[in-house]
Amino acid sequence: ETLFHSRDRSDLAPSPLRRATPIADLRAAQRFLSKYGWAEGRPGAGFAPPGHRSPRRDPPPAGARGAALAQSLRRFQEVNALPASGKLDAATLAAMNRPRCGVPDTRPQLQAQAPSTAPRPRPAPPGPRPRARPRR
Amino acid sequence: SLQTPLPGPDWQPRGSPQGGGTRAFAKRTLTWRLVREGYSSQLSLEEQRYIFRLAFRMWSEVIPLNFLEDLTGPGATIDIKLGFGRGRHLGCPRVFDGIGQEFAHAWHLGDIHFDDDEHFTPPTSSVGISLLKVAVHEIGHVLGLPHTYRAGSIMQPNYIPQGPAFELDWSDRKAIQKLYGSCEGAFDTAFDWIRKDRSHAGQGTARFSTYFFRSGWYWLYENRNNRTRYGDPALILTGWHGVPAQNIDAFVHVWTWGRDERYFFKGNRYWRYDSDRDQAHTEDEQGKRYPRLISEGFPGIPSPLDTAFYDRGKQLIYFFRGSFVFEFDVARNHVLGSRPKKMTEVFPAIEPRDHPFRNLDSAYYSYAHKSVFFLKGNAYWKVVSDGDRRQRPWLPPNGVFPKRSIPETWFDVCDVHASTLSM
Repeated sequence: ETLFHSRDRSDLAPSPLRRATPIADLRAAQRFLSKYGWAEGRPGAGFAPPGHRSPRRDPPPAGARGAALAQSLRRFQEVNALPASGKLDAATLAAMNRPRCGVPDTRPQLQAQAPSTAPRPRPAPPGPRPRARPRR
Repeated sequence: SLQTPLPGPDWQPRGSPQGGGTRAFAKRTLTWRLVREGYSSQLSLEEQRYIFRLAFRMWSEVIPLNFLEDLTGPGATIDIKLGFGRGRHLGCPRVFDGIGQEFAHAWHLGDIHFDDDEHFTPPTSSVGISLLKVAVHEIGHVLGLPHTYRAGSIMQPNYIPQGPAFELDWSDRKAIQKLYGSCEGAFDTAFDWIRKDRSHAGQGTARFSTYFFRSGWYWLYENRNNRTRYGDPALILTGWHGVPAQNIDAFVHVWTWGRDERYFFKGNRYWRYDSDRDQAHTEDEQGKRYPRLISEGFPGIPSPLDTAFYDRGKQLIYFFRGSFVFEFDVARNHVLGSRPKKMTEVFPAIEPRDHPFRNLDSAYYSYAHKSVFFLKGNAYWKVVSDGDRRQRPWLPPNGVFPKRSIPETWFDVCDVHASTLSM
């Protein structure tokens, strides 16, 4: 059990393991932008953080990657009413660390394979739900 | 690749409400369940289920969808499944990150997960993360709403700590109604309830509240906010003491210098309501016992009635039944001309054939609009008012304007599932 001593468990100290890793550097920021749909192209695609080898084709030249990242940062900064500098400043990092919903900002819901709380068919194409009942 | 140029500063995430989102369900009643393997360790199970029931009800109060908690059906048939988990959870490919940052997510097939490492709290609490707010947000996603950065929206991606009470604002209501439409349905009766007050200067004032009745439920309509009261509908039984619990035919408020009488009609009887004591009279100051037969209290008036309203200027009650209207003189206590008239004769159509003709659901005098409205099914017809005739003298007295749809004028009068009625 998680250790506590008070009857009402108010001293239930959350284990440090269970704290989200703060977004504190460029790589984490890139993952955030990619995870929540701020990298353009395939939704949730995102740009490859430095050193990542995309299997299919040569990564874009560093300059293009930097410009793309700056553009994504600017879009994120705009909607969060931050100065759209395109630079990863403290205010932008703070906005990235605020409690948030896990659904990307550019789609109504998560679209990957539904979780297996109940085995279900392949994800339906966006739009009206499939008429047939999902098979178990 | 990020090389492609991006739209300019007014960029909105694709699928944002400006783009509208996508409707996710075609049926009218959706089932939901808090999955057994996904109970939270922070709130009692009853509290978790109550909060989810309330979250679904808040959406149901503004769209023609009902939500039913289904604890027994096969899991695969449940439309929306909710669960709490930590880290790797509930077979979900998207791992939660612990306290802070991501607190929940929603899948397009209707699964909603909450990170149980977060400090979720009940609606009354002003600390932690309101489970109700997060649940309403995630249900909004499952229904098809994307994130928006519009201040005040429940669909903002980040959690906005604010006072414990929150509601769906106008724009969120319009965004979801763009996907599921507005609420429709006939009413049994509609009326304005006058309350007399004293101003600070001791002057007598009167305030009115607008009510819609349907079956065993009622809504208070807040005209200044263009919506029903948060948390309505409620049971007639709980709000109106001593009158029939459902299917009221008519309400009439006879209000003259010397009289202030409020009557509910159902079948062949009527009840007088005591506004001060907020209950039906059993016997009034004139020694009359209630309920009374309509034929006793209003000689010449048939029953059951379709509806009725009181015209303060003419001091007449208009009783409607079928295609006829009975003009009842309250001073002489009898029907004018001792016979009914055709509704189309007393209230002529302005546009030929655009008239309710018969079987009204409700004839409602609205103090907000200073007009009489005939409600029937999902439509209404406005009767020419004195104000209309001052502006357009050629309009026939008591003429009936062309038909319009009720949800165009009175917004968000929505049913909820009976299982969530007395929340």
